[in-house]
Amino acid sequence: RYDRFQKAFAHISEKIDEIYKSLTRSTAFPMGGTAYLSLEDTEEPYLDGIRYHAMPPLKRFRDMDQLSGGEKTMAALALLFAIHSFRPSPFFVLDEVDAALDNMNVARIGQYLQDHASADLQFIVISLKSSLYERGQGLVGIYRDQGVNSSRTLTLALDQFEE
Amino acid sequence: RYDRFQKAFAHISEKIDEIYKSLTRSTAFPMGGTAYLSLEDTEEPYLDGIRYHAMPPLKRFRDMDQLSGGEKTMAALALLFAIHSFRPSPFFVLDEVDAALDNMNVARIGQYLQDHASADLQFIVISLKSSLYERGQGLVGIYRDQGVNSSRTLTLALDQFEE
Amino acid sequence: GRLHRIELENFKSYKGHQTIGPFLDFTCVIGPNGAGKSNLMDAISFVLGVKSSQLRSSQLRELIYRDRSDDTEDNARPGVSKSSRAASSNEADPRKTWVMAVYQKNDGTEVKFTRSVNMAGVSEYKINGKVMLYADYDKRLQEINILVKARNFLVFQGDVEAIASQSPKDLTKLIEQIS
Amino acid sequence: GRLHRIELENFKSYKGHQTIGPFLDFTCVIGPNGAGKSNLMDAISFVLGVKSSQLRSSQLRELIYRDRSDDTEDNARPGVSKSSRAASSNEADPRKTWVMAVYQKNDGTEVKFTRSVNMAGVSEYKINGKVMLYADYDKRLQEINILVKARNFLVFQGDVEAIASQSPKDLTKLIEQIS
Ligand SMILES: Nc1ncnc2c1ncn2[C@@H]1O[C@H](COP(=O)(O)OP(=O)(O)OP(=O)(O)O)[C@@H](O)[C@H]1O
Ligand SMILES: Nc1ncnc2c1ncn2[C@@H]1O[C@H](COP(=O)(O)OP(=O)(O)OP(=O)(O)O)[C@@H](O)[C@H]1O
Ligand SMILES: [Mg+2]
Ligand SMILES: [Mg+2]
Repeated sequence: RYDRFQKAFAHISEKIDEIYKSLTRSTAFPMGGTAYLSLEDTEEPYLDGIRYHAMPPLKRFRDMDQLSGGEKTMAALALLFAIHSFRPSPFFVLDEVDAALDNMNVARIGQYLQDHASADLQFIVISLKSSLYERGQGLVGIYRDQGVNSSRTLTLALDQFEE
Repeated sequence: RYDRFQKAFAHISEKIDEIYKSLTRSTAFPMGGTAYLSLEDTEEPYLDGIRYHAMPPLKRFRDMDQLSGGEKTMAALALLFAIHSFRPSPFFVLDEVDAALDNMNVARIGQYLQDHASADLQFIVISLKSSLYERGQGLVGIYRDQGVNSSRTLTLALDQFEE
Repeated sequence: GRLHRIELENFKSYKGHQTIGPFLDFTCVIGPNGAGKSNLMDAISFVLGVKSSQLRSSQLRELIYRDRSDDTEDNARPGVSKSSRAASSNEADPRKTWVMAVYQKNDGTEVKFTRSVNMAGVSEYKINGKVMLYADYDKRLQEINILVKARNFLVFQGDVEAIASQSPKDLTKLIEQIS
Repeated sequence: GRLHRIELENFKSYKGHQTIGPFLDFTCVIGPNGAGKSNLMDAISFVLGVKSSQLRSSQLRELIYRDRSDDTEDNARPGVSKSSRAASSNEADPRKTWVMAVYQKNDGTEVKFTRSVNMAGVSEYKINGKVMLYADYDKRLQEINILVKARNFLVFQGDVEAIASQSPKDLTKLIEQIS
């Protein structure tokens, strides 16, 4: 039990900073932020707490509570993707994870999804923001058919329109 | 105590449907939705529960839990404004209340705020959506001065640019 | 492998039999408020075996499509007791719902996972048409790395920030579930 | 009347003395993630007397501006005990913060509400420079229909949907507070 846990923890610990940096780097901050996991009980770690720390570029070490809504969202997605990388499920379903993000951060998330979507990792992302969904390869449009009081869908493959 | 409560309740009960309708009407649904408050204990109402019901156009009577994120936000804002109308505070501060709203609903909220802002009711609205903040009379832009590690502000009155 | 498409019948706001897909490597789901986008995510979660409390419904049978055509304003008004409201549920309303997730393996073959639920709240699970216990259904999902108990590949609306601010104990539990 | 402007010093991410405003009938506050928009709302709530738990801080003294210039990567790494982290707090860090809300009455006269807090977490309230007890400060706010206990004119980030789904008891309590 300890070995399995340690293996997962080591893998995720190693991935988290790299992923957080790729989500927070920009022309202003080519390095990006810093993120890491710390173990509160090293004897029997699966019994106790793993603490997640994420620091946006230039921000000082502080509890996660002090981060803004958008900063917390970026930190959360980095952790999500880091955990996923240990034993990757074939697909992700994300519902309006961009709600708190400004335009720059939406672009970063959009870029990350485009870069990592593949035959081995599929992203299904619900979004209200055109700057995000414009990047999709496929679009599923859902509308309300009022006459019959039902949801209906329309699927479109965007890559058939590529220049 | 009963009288004061009853007076407030009656006023808000009367206002809620009108406000909810003004937030949910559209060309497709010129009537808008339906909203009302129900008292669970009529003997000593301030001791028990007031239940809020909001039904978007054409949707059937159902718990609030079944509404979507955007539908719940519109219902919440209607209730907020209805409660406010009984003993109106001079200003409102709203932080990213448009996070879950699609473009049509953002436009409806924006219109409502524009119509009701006055010398007697001031709205201070934090928003990431340009379709909302373009409607402001004044803009307060907040940015991070990285050099000194501080927030800074820049205030602009938009009505000086009106054609 | 990937999720190729979802087929469903009378699930939440989806009346009748509908097919949604195909889903590509990066698919975005769009539409106005209240259209049914989160309900589609609920369908995907449902067919994988996620608990109904995660799907915004306290009872499984609430997931069955219900028409509003029998509801009048009077029925909805206060003063109508809960029992008569239940009685007014349309005779024509469907009595069960099912969702099928079609998983396409890298060699192109399809694996069809189906879950249905009836008015009594009883679930039935099938893989390629064969009925099985949930324990075996879940085992098959684990073989393709879908860890339903951990739910680490699903982020429901409004939940993303909590991933970052979850307690150390919860985070430990999550990592244990996927290890 | 209306909120004309906010003046503050060393409040959360706002270093030094800054003036924000004037606020018009409909003012929008904009800027990138992490810039300090919600912190501005915290400042407005703070000066009116809202509890620090609503302001994302467990202790009032966390509201005082803290620079990061003394924090090195080593300090932030695990293995550094909490006590040394506190000790590393910059000698130059400010030891108190204050926020002033300037309320402009319809006749143009200004009423200045000020609240300050020091490292010991002690608050001081003043109106137009005169120190007073919170009970009297709050009474003055109630006279202009600002009901801080009800907080019905403040919607914090992420809170709007809960207004619609609050329990009947909470909604009753809210209506009682404003009646
Ligand atoms: N069993 C059911 N039968 C019929 N309609 C239902 C049922 N369950 C939920 N609905 C309807 O589905 C709608 C909610 O759909 P959903 O949450 O998927 O919207 P959404 O597209 O995610 O919207 P948003 O962008 O606001 O999040 C509600 O209006 C609700 O009335
Ligand atoms: N006492 C303090 N001293 C210095 N900086 C602080 C202090 N308290 C909070 N901050 C910083 O303020 C930032 C958060 O600001 P705020 O929540 O106002 O952002 P925001 O503009 O609302 O962003 P978003 O659009 O993401 O909600 C955090 O990065 C945090 O580090
Ligand atoms: Mg939704
Ligand atoms: Mg904010």
